[in-house]
Amino acid sequence: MAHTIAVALPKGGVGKTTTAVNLAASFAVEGQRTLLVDLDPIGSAGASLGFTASTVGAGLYEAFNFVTNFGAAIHHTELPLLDFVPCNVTSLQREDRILRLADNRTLLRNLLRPAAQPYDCVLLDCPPALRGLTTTALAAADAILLPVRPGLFSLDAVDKLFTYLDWMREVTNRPIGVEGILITMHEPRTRVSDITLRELAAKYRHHLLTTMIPRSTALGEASFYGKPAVLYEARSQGADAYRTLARELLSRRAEI
Amino acid sequence: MAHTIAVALPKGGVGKTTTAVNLAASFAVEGQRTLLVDLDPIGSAGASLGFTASTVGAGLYEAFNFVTNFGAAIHHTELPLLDFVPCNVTSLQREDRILRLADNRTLLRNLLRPAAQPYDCVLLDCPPALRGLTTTALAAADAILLPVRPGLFSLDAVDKLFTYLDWMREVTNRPIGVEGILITMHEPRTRVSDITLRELAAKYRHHLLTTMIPRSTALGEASFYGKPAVLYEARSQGADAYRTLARELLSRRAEI
Ligand SMILES: Nc1ncnc2c1ncn2[C@@H]1O[C@H](COP(=O)(O)OP(=O)(O)OP(=O)(O)O)[C@@H](O)[C@H]1O
Ligand SMILES: Nc1ncnc2c1ncn2[C@@H]1O[C@H](COP(=O)(O)OP(=O)(O)OP(=O)(O)O)[C@@H](O)[C@H]1O
Ligand SMILES: [Mg+2]
Ligand SMILES: [Mg+2]
Repeated sequence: MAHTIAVALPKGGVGKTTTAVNLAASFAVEGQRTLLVDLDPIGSAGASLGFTASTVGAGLYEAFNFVTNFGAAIHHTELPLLDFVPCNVTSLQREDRILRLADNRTLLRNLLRPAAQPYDCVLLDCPPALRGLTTTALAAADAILLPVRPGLFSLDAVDKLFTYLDWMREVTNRPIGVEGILITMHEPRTRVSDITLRELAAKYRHHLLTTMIPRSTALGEASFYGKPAVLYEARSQGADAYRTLARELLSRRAEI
Repeated sequence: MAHTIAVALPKGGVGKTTTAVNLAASFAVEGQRTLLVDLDPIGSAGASLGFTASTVGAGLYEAFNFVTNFGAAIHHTELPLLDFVPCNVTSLQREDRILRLADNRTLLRNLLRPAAQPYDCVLLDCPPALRGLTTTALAAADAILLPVRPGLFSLDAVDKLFTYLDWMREVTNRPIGVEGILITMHEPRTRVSDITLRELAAKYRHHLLTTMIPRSTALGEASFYGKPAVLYEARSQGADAYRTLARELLSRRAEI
């Protein structure tokens, strides 16, 4: 099965969606057949790829309800090697329903196992919580990628997620790995970034990725145009950093 | 009863907690007896005021469970006129339990009505969701304050929240007002800020507050020191902007 990465952190606005979308696009540009799945009912990943309710046929919602098979929820994108499953939770009733369905922790893994066959890599964009859809993502993932925006709140969230991971490995008996800790919205030589890096290096040096994503206006702008940064402004610092990240992750995996 | 403001938006990392904490501190500095309540199990508001599990006696969790009365959950802070109720959700079991208790939408309002007597203003820091604890905050609030970080995702979230507000006014038969839309992490003359402001002015001009909070490193740094920015670095742009905001809101209310 494809290498499956859950992009997760129990804290809001740290760059989970920006990372899931732009890393998926960068893997595709590197020649990896990539599937991105939006597990957040708010649907930011879909919005930043230009999907709207009217352009989505079926999504994760329909697949979880067994209204359609998972394949019918897979959409093409502007990048030939990047496919996308929108969340398609278009009402509060649907949101309540999908959260109840997600109580079946293995639901996503069972749907994904056959559907992921054609892909080299699957990326799962998670909401800012531990329970619910994030848990079903962790149960389906080979590894997790933690985006960390410098600041106190991200540090607490990293600790919390590692504790939760330990517990999940025990109850699911699955050896979920750590793809890495990715610093996002990095502002070099600021106290907030310095403190955050120092704390992470002290506790998680082994997981800290070399690539760091700088603050880059292109990343926020691109979502207004419904494109990943590599299509909107390929030469921006943001697009460039995510391509570098893709190469770092691919070479790390090649060494194992 | 005290004027009660819910700080809410169904999107992560837009500055809800930073706004709730620093606006509460600024109201206190302006002479308003202020109560800040942390409704997010992640507990960022408590962390940014220096509270830890060991320094918290009882919190919202205990009050919701009727283990203690609400008064026992109220803590003093470094500012004489600012008191604080921590969320005190210290485990996943507690998180599950408080979410079930919050299904009783009026729980917070009923606890707050007597407890809010001594205060001029109550601020409620909400998690990045609509359901659950945010709904109980909206049911207790006189008005909502929407922090908006420039970007596509915030715009969608504003629309979603206004729709939800309409629905809530119908089902609760309560005339919840809008304190205002507050631009946070504003970067003047960037495309993302310009587009966001233009969209908000087109649809919500009436609600758009004059004060905007600029990007200010002091706001992130202050939380590492467990203080609001007005105590950590009073002359920073961030602290200054929140004090200006407090005065704008107080004068708007005085005019009504
Ligand atoms: N490197 C960056 N430079 C500038 N802006 C960025 C960067 N990364 C993310 N952003 C912006 O920060 C905001 C939050 O990012 P994003 O939505 O990806 O975070 P998230 O963790 O997915 O949030 P949520 O918890 O709500 O799902 C977005 O407006 C995004 O455009
Ligand atoms: N004006 C600002 N300048 C610089 N940094 C800021 C500013 N406002 C907030 N931040 C930082 O942005 C991050 C997100 O802010 P905050 O936690 O207040 O958002 P939130 O909406 O409460 O997030 P969540 O949805 O997770 O509850 C924090 O690290 C905070 O320190
Ligand atoms: Mg997201
Ligand atoms: Mg918050």
